[in-house]
Amino acid sequence: LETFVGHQVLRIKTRNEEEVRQLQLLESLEHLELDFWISPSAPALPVDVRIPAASVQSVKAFLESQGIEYSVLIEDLQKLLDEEKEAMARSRRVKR
Amino acid sequence: SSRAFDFSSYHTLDEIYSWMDTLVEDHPGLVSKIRIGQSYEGRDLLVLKFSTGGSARPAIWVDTGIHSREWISQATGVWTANKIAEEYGRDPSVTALLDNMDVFLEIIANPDGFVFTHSSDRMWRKTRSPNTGSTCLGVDPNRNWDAGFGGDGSSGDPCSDIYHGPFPHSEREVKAIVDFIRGHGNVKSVISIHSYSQMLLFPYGYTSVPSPDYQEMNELAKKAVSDLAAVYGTKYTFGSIADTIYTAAGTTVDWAYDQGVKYSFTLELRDTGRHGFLLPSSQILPTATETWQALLDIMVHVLEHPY
Repeated sequence: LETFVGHQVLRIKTRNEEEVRQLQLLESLEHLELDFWISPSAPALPVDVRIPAASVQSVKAFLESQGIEYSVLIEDLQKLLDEEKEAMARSRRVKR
Repeated sequence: SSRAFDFSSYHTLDEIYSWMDTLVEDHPGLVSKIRIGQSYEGRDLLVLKFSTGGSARPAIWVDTGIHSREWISQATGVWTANKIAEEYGRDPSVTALLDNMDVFLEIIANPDGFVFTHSSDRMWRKTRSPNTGSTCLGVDPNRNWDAGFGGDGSSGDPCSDIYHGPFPHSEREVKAIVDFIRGHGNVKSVISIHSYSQMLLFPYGYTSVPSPDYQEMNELAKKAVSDLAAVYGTKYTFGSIADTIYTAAGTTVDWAYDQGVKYSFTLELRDTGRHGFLLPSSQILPTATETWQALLDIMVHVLEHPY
């Protein structure tokens, strides 16, 4: 089972086409294994991206070096997944 | 009984398929189950048919879960199936709808991907078919339709999450729906339910050129999102796919619309990103309840505007 300990989901707000292009470049870097939940498309729309733990620092450093604004939507994805699994298990216990 | 099901929890494929059987048993004169094909890994593609009789009546197609990780969509599909069955004979709109039309609801449109999200990778989105010449699996089943296929907003890279596949309808999960809708020949609306972003979208995605029915679709979407918001205050945006999100080639609703299915919509359910695809199960019931208002608006409009 894939685990997502330390994976973070960032929300990135782009201000212009250049920043959108920067993110599309980032999207093409397969070694970062980025999972765009909302792909970069237009400056007015947010971009949500799941970042594996190993890439978090380098991606944040890149965004900051480009002056691209971001916030953390999900601090640790595995925590939400554990809560989801626990809720399903609880539901099954109640059903039994 | 099908009512004993915990609609406020996420469930596995087996639990949902088993529940579908009890729903059919509980509503023998109204609900039946159709197998429209098999997934790549050999799982049945099952559709619930809601019908009060007659043959080849005008119909509405609803699918959920074509992107497997969007669990709130499958959960909403289960709740909605139960709601349709329970409200027939009670709610005047549902009764009028089913006295004149049929509704087909495919709750798990991508069973292989859905099982994989439970067993291996909760973030899996695509189908699970192998790609020649690549170690990456799967095709994005919402880029595999023959509508602007291969265009902007889809990828030719098998490792991409928006990989359009080797050719249109290459995926069995997609081809099964194509064959069903074409074979039925009288489908008047296609509603494909996804998450997240809280949007109600309509064609086109593969071009920013407005569709011939843009005005009517926009007005209907406006009413639907207004009635949805009236339940819990959840705000949706609406518009054509290309205008509202981005250019996306090969989508379900563009294909349906180009086939003449005028009332084709995509719903992107809760939330706006706070949890994304990991929407807590505590939000299943409110999400399904508010979505029902929008679905009802669309289905009643289809009933009242035959074409």
